[in-house]
Amino acid sequence: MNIFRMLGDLSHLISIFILLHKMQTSKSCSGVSFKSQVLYLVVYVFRYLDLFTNPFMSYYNTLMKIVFIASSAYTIYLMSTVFKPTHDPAIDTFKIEYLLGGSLVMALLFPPKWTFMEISWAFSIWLESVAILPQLFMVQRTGEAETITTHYIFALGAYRALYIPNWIWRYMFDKKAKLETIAVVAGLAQTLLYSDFFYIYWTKVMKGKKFQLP
Amino acid sequence: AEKVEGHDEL
Repeated sequence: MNIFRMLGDLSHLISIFILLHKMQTSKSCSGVSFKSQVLYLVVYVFRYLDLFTNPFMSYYNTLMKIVFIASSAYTIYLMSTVFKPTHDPAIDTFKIEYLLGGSLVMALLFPPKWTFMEISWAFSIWLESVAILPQLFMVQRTGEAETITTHYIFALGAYRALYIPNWIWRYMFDKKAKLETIAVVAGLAQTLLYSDFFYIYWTKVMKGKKFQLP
Repeated sequence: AEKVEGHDEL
C-alpha cells in the first residue's frame, strides 16, 4: 500500500458516493448512463469472483470488493426502479456489445493463465478500461453535463489515473510487488480515454463554469 | 519472498 494506491481507492469510493448522492438528492438519474453502470457491475462481478476462491488477502481488500459489488448493484437497482422514469434511453445509445466482445477477445487472447478465473479477471480489466465510454458518449451527445455528474466522472477517472503512479512506486520501491502487464496497459488506456474529459473538467468546472463542450 | 496467488489490487 502506498499513498497513490490509497488515494486512488479513496477516489473510487468518493465517486460512488457522489453518484448515489446525486440521485438521492435530485431524485433523478438524468445524465447518468445506465449502460456504463451495467458494465461496471459486470466488471466487479467478474473480477471479484475470487472472493469465494482465492486465499484471503486482507480485510481491506475483501471489504472494498464487497462495497464495489454492492454499491454497483444498488445503483442499478435504483436506476431500474425508483428513478427509471428519469432515465432517457434515447440518449444512452452506445453499442456496448462491442465493448463486451472486444474485452472478451482480449481476455481470451492474452490471459495471465489459461484458467476460468484468470480469463474472467482479464476480461474485467479490459472492460473496466472502456466502461466509461457510454457515459462519455452521452455527455458528448447532449453537449453538456450537470456539475455533480462531472465530479462523479472525474473521481472515477482519477481512481485509475492514480493507480499509474502507484505502479511506478511499486516498481521502484516494492521488492515483493508483481506488476501485472494487463492491468498496467489497460489502466494507461483507460486514463487516456478520460484525457479529453479531464482537460475540459480542469479548464471549465474547476473554474466554476458549466461543463459544456466547445 | 513467498508467492501470493491472485491479484492484490482492486
